[in-house]
Amino acid sequence: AEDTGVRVELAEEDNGRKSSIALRLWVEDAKKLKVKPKDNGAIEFTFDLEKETPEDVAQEMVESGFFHENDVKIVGKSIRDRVALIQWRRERICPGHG
Amino acid sequence: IAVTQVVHSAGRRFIVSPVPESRLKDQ
Repeated sequence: AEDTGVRVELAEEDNGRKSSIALRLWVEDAKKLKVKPKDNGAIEFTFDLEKETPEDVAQEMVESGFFHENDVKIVGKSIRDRVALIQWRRERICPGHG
Repeated sequence: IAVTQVVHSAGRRFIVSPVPESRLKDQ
């Protein structure tokens, strides 16, 4: 995946069964963002692989004050890349599901 | 370690905790 400066990882082990997964996101390189975030903490959240889109979550992070609206796309892309990898792994492990 | 919880109006819960230094990229 492209290095967006925003890192997204699984916050718990993925057993491949739940549609809702816990993810952790943090800024690795603030220079890649248009506006430097106020906090440099890791944000943990749940994401539903079936019902939600990464862009929706990114928008909620902007509305919650974690990121500036000009960075909503880069945050959404970072989440989307990680989610795509998780879904690809699930499909490899258990084809036909997910 | 201070942990902050932010609940978005849509109901999603964001839990903020410090990033361990080992996970920060060298700048």
